[in-house]
Amino acid sequence: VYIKKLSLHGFKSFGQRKVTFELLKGLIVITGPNGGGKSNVLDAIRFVMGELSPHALRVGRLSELVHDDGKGRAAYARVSITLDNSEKALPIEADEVTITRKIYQNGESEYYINGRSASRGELLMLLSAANIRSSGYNILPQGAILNIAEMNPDDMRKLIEDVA
Amino acid sequence: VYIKKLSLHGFKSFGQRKVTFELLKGLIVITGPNGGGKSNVLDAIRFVMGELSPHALRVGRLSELVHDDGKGRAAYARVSITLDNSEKALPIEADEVTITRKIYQNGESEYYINGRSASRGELLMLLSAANIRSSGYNILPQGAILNIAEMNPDDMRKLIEDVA
Amino acid sequence: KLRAFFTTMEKVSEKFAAYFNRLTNGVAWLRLVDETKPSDSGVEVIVQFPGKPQRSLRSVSGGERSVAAVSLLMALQGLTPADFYIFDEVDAHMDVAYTVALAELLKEMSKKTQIIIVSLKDVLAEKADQLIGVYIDRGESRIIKTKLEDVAVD
Amino acid sequence: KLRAFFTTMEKVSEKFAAYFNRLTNGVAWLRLVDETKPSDSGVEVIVQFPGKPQRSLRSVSGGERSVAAVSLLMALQGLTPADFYIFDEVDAHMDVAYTVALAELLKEMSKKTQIIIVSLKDVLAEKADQLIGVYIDRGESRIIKTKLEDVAVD
Ligand SMILES: Nc1ncnc2c1ncn2[C@@H]1O[C@H](COP(=O)(O)OP(=O)(O)OP(=O)(O)O)[C@@H](O)[C@H]1O
Ligand SMILES: Nc1ncnc2c1ncn2[C@@H]1O[C@H](COP(=O)(O)OP(=O)(O)OP(=O)(O)O)[C@@H](O)[C@H]1O
Ligand SMILES: [Mg+2]
Ligand SMILES: [Mg+2]
Repeated sequence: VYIKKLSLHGFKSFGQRKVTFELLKGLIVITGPNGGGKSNVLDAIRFVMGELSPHALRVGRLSELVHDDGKGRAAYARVSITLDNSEKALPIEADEVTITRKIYQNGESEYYINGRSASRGELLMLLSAANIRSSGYNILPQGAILNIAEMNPDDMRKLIEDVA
Repeated sequence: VYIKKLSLHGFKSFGQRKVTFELLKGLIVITGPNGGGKSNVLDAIRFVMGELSPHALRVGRLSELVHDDGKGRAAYARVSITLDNSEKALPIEADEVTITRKIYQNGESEYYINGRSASRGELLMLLSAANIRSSGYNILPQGAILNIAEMNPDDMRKLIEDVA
Repeated sequence: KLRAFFTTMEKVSEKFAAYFNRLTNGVAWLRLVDETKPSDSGVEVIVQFPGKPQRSLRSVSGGERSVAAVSLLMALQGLTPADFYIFDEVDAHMDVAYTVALAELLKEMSKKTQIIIVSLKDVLAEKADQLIGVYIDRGESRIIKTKLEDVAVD
Repeated sequence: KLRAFFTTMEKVSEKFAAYFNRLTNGVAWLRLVDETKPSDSGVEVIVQFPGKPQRSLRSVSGGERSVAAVSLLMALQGLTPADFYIFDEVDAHMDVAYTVALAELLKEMSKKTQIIIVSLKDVLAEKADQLIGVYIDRGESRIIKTKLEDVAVD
């Protein structure tokens, strides 16, 4: 299961003009000036995987995820991610699985799996089959590397117990 | 008052061979590989100015400031700093003021001002005449920049009140 | 439960040592803080950089901590492998030597696992199979697919 | 006491705006969170980068926060001026454009105030009046006085 495509529409700094990333399976480097929107791409990936914590998405409230150009917020933010499923790690009879999450100004979310409306619970069940979680150790936000290094021995023990 | 000279002897990664920095009054850039000892130089400056908090000097206990080469710790660590006093900002009749702090394995410190033994209190009084404190805003440790940016409004108010 | 914990700790420690050695030529391992209380003692991370004594992860330099933390994270991830990694500027405090070592390791790992890394450094961009530039245009984020020579620093 | 607080806040806000504008071409200021409670309201830091709406310092990007925090720190320091600054890798999350702007500002300030900055970036080293390399030799830190061309990355 790897990420084949990611599209953002009205999510944080990404505005009305939809932006789509077509991704390869190798080493992908995202670069660009400060404030360009690089970390927002990571936030979008955690968002579409069902992340509920505003703090983890670096906002005060979830409604702040909707693009704001200074003159007003868009009606909603939408992120879609297409995962490769050729090895059928995800329990769905398809070579690709596209997950979409839409959030409105009131903070309410809608989820879709391959175009069909779904609950957040169903989405999390689907992703857990391939060990995918928005808070997994495989996703490391900006600055989080130093938190790991400053962890105290009791927290480190809990971490190992979690993984056991 | 600017820093003309700094010498380290047995302080953290600086060993038995004394190391002396002769500094100019302009823009000084300290560079070098990871783990070389750059941040230890900043720690040495805060140390010689009377810093007592092990956490601020990035150690568990003050005795860990003494150089340890793996086979055992040196007897003591010593840092000297020479400040320019040509404008007599420091209340001493001399064009230069050299402050020295020595710390032993048991964590006890000795302070010297221009070679004469002095108390920590006397040292702090002397430095405060030129607005110099080990925890001043003019010294910014590695990583501290992000703490300032994450400060909440109440802390920011206290900060402004402090400076008033 | 205790046996599962020790097996896991052993596995993580081994993988941690392998990644750490690959990036720094040093040795690293996990150990219990208090061997006499195996069921509730904390776990300490020990690292030894070449030519230096062993130290706890909390008392090494900023760049040294970054490189050790990345190694530990990869070791933890190895136990419940997902098929992609996403890192955001983990190289911020690393010097050129460690950044090059990291770039080479990620390049090798990316043959089996998709790796997405946000970085401002050319050393990483040069190794990329795919380089994506993200920037602001008229108040909105846009992307361009680039090659390194296109984004060369003016 | 309250009057002293407002005078100080005003002064810091002005200096902050000047440094921030110098580094980013944007505008910045301090404001009370709750104007109706002047004696105990918190203070918010507001920044507006060119072409973007105004935002609180806590909700901008990593590099944007670094550049704003450095500006704020210089403004605070301006009220009780000491004769030297010491910065440790404040440029870690800044891109090339902001690092160059910072280097130019520091170079100018260094005509009046001694500035010591630890940095891994060549952009800073090129502007130095004095460049000092710190490295480990046989387990101990040593220094060499260098020129940029001597430390060119191998
Ligand atoms: N809801 C929103 N509407 C519009 N812009 C937003 C919204 N939320 C965040 N932003 C803006 O997104 C911009 C980009 O943020 P991001 O953290 O992704 O930058 P970055 O490319 O990671 O930069 P850096 O290199 O400094 O880390 C910020 O300037 C921020 O103000
Ligand atoms: N008492 C001590 N004796 C010997 N070495 C020590 C002592 N205390 C700290 N060290 C070592 O000093 C080394 C240098 O630390 P320092 O933080 O100064 O590096 P740095 O040059 O700032 O690196 P970076 O670029 O990664 O920030 C570390 O490897 C640390 O283990
Ligand atoms: Mg970022
Ligand atoms: Mg350092």
